[in-house]
Amino acid sequence: ELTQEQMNLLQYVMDSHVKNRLPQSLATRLILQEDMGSDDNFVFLTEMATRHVQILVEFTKKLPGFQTLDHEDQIALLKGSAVEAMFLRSAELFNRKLLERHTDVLEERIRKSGISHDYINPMFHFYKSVGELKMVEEEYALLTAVVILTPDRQYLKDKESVEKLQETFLHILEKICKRCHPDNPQHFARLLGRLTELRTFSHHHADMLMSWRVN
Amino acid sequence: PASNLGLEDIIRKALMGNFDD
Repeated sequence: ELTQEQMNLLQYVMDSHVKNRLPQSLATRLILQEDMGSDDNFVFLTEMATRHVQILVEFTKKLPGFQTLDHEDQIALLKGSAVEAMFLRSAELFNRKLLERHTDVLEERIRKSGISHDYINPMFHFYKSVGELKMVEEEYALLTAVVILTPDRQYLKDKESVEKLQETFLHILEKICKRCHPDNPQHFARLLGRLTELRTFSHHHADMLMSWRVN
Repeated sequence: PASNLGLEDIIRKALMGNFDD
């Protein structure tokens, strides 16, 4: 069972996770706009990514303990986790159909964006592999917090404090996994395994952007 | 537009400002 403190922490993180959703306006704009050329697509997806980062920062600021960290460490954590958190968030958008019927249009926009398929296929493969875990909203929110509070980010000075904060969320996530997937004791481990896959996106992201710009 | 800023600039702005619209 979750302790009272863990319950409060989870509730607090969930409120902010739900609140910091991509604004519906952006999702509907995705559809209303007629068939965009690939350069409009570029602008649209770049705007979406920028919005993602702003939403990510709002979510992160509300993670209990984050604001007590050194300011430059806060920057290091966000810079180091932004791409991973964005792909995790996109996996949630796709798997929980948060854009309702717009999901397939978004997929089509991405496939026609001019990004090479060497990058796109692994992306949708990742969404599918995350989808198979049938994660509940609490798991997405907590896993995002775990990704952000990763102590081995570049330029991070105070690793111990970040490690302690991350552990808090890992303990809650482990209990949530046991509660929501009682028949699958390996579920928590498989969830953490996805973080390794997520890191590969971070590594390839800069090349992906470069090749996209060239196209 | 914000999209022309680098990732770090967007993060710094968002940390200072408040995009909760």
